[in-house]
Amino acid sequence: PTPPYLKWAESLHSLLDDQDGIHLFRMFLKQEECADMLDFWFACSGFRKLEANEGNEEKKVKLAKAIYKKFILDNNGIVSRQIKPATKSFIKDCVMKLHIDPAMFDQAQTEIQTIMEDNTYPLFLKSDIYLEYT
Amino acid sequence: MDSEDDLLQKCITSAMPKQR
Repeated sequence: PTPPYLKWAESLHSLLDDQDGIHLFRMFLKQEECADMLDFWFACSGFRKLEANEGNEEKKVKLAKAIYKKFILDNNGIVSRQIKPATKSFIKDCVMKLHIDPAMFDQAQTEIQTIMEDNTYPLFLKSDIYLEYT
Repeated sequence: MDSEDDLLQKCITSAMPKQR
């Protein structure tokens, strides 16, 4: 069978589909001081997956605010710097007006994912962390 | 009720794949 670390080189999704892959990629991103990008990406996925059942509404609002505060509000943060201004305004509007929607972070997640695919992911595959692991 | 940080951390973990 193909060893997991070879699968990680196939695509960003193959890497993020494996716990060890995530762990190693996060170590690399931490070294590059951009681990928040990965945390944000997973936070967006987790937010979208929240069940729409009764009583969850309060939790969703709280979580949307927490994601907004941690990753988007601070304009100097790595995630905030990489997301388009229009996308940030959209999320801010949703949070302020309490228009909480499972897809409200989708655009921002896509933007961060594109940057990881074009930039940090290829760098990771060439990094000492990955090469030593293999 | 969880603090914002706990909630965020749980959310991040919930989106990760389960152990092989």
